Amino acid sequence: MNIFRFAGDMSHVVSILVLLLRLRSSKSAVGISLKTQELFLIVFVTRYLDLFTTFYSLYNSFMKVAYIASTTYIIWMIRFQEPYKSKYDASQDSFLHIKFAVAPCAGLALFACLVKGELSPIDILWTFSIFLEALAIVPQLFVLQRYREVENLTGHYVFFLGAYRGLYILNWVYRSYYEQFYRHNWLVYVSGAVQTALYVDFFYYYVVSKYYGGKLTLPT
Amino acid sequence: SRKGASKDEL
Repeated sequence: MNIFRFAGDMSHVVSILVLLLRLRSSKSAVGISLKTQELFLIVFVTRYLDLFTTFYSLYNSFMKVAYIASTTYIIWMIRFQEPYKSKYDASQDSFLHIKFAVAPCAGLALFACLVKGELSPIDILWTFSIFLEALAIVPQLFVLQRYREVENLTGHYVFFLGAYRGLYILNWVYRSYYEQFYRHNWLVYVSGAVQTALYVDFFYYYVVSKYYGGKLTLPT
Repeated sequence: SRKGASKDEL
């Protein structure tokens, strides 16, 4: 564990808490992409299958369960609980059908694992989750773009999620310098870089709006 | 171990 990784994980936790706060305080899921949440749930469930095979630490296991549980809860809220359910507008969240994200990532993961000779289902699903995570935020960014004016807490949610990814890049740099037996995984790096790059545009407008103290409005 | 270090991350 290093400071970047821990700060990244905490930023991820804060983003989830902010999202829950956002849903509860406004009593609606307008501006929130259910698709992004569902993609994240697929990511967590496929990546954290090692909960059953490998024990890393109590911290690691606890966080994995917390991510799966909180994301499941958020999806349940938006899909089945009032008032979120009736206010949720699926037509605003139409970008990127789940299967068009899942299928290419599955194909790519299968290919990458064949090349690497990692043929266990757990390895293939883990690689799949690395690719899918990079795409998971796309529907949310698209929803932000549709409404243009971003509600405060929703903006913070995306900011903390992006900060988490940025901090993970610093974590990899740190680990490759200071851990003697650290093994590079280029698929993780490339996928992580792509994922972080998706946030850059949002970050720019977020920081500018905070600096000038105005509302966060995205350009058309 | 054969596994990359990033597998111990979240």
